[in-house]
Formats: sequence, C-alpha cells, structure tokens
Amino acid sequence: YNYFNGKPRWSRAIPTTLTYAFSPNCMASNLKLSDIRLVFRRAFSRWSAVIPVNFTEAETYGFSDIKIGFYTGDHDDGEPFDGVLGVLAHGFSPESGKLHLDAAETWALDFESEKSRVAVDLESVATHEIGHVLGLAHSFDKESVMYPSLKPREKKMDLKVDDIEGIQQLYGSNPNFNIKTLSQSDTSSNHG
Amino acid sequence: RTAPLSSSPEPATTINHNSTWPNFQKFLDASKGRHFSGISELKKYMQRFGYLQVTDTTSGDEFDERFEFAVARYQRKLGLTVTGKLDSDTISEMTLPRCGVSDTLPTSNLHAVRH
Repeated sequence: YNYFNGKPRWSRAIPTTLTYAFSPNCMASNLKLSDIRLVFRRAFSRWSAVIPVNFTEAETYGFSDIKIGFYTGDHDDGEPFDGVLGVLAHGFSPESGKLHLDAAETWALDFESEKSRVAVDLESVATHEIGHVLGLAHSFDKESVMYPSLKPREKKMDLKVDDIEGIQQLYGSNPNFNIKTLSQSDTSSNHG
Repeated sequence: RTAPLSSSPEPATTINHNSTWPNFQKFLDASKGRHFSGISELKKYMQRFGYLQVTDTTSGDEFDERFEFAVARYQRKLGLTVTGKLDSDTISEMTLPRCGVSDTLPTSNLHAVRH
C-alpha cells in the first residue's frame, strides 16, 4: 500500500462519521439513483468495517464531506475524462472529498443484466475511489482493491490485507474487525 | 520481412480492452533508438500517470533513453519483467482501463489538497 505525499487523512478525531452525497445534476444516465445509492452504501461499508469511521448519506450535497458525481469530459478539475474505458474515475486525497466517475462508461450493477463487453463494475470502482478519498494511493499488489487498473466485466471489491493494513495505518482498526474473518483468498496473495 | 511497426495492423487475436488507448498495440516490441510514428501519445500516457517527468521531452516520436527509463520504471512498479521495451505484457497492462490518479504522486500532483 501507498499514501499520497504528506500522508494526508481526514484529521478529525477518531472515531468519526463522514457524510457523502451525490451530485443532483451529474449522475449516470443508465442507472437509477436508488441503485447507485445502494452500491455506494455497500462500498462505504467495506471500509467502515475495518476502520473506526462511519459513513452516512447527507441530505444536502453542498455540505457533505464526500461529493460524488458522474461527469463527462472536461469537468473543471484539470483531469478531463476521456470517453469509453481509458480513465474510469478519480478520487482526490483528504480532505477534498471529491469522487468523480466518467459518465461515458457503461456502469454495471451486475453482469447478469448488463451484457456490454465494455461494462465496468460500479461497486469495484466505487470501493477503489473511496480508498483514495480516505488517503490511500495506488498499491501494486495485483489483488488489492487499490491496484490502479480494472478490466471490463471484472469485479474486485473485497478489501485485501494490503488495503486493510494501509487504511488501518491511517485510522486505526475498527474494534469489531477481526482479520480472521477474511477469507483465505483475501489473505493468500498478500502477506499470508 | 515484417511491416514497419507504425503501419502494422493489430493481430486478429488481440483483445483491446480500451477505446481510449487502442493504438498502443501497434508499438508492440518497440525499443530504444528508433522513431515510431505516434509514440508521443504513449509518452503522454507515461507522463500523465507519473512515469515520465513533465520536464522531459514528450512531443517527439523518438524512443529515447528517457522513455526507455520510464518504461522500465513502469514495468518495475507493476511487477512486470523489466526490459525497457514495449513487450506484450507491458502493452496489455497499458491498454487496461484504469483510475485517473497518478501512480507516482509527484509533489505537484493535482490530487494534493488545494486550499
């Protein structure tokens, strides 16, 4: 695992709750908001299971800590999206809270109903970008969620030991987290 | 005699994961010391994701020493065999869809907090 320069993290006292909200004007055209909310709730819960940080959806976008939106092309943050595939999303380091996804992608909730060969798993990308928003940079452990690339129609949403150790170095461990609850596949490719 | 790299069609078996970087396949097996039409796009990719310094020349189509160093750096980071050449494993990795956050995070990285 790796960190951004200066190892930034959300600086408030731990345990804490971070709020998130979806841009009312910038959403994926092929998905329902209720489905997107469900996916992000699951993605946030993967991180909150391992660190003493909770996430709750805010009522007001402007006052939320984490601002999520789907954008096309140049969206005024200096990192324009590039259409189908290529760059899928980006998340800013703490405490910016910006989490942007490329609206041009064929975002998938599941690959049973979404048959496109260029479909991208939303939950996998959401989990990865939340890692950036919390302070993790890219990991080069191929099995980790924080690995930089993701093939179309691939799922990679379960945190691995590398991801967990990295985020717990920043925020400490959730007192209810037990590493023994990880499946063997979550541990075997890392430090064992 | 094989056709020049810059004009060779993609092999029929190639699976292009990417609509944004599909032309990278034509640089397969490219190595230092030659001119490859369009390889400046690949240099921009390496620059964007932190493997080639912003101050390095990126506009030319020469596969020069700096670019070879960048390719080797990329291969080392990604756990690929370090050859400094654009071998098939390296090209395959480069054509995968990915996160837009830089891999090496220089001091001037835009993803640092802005106040």
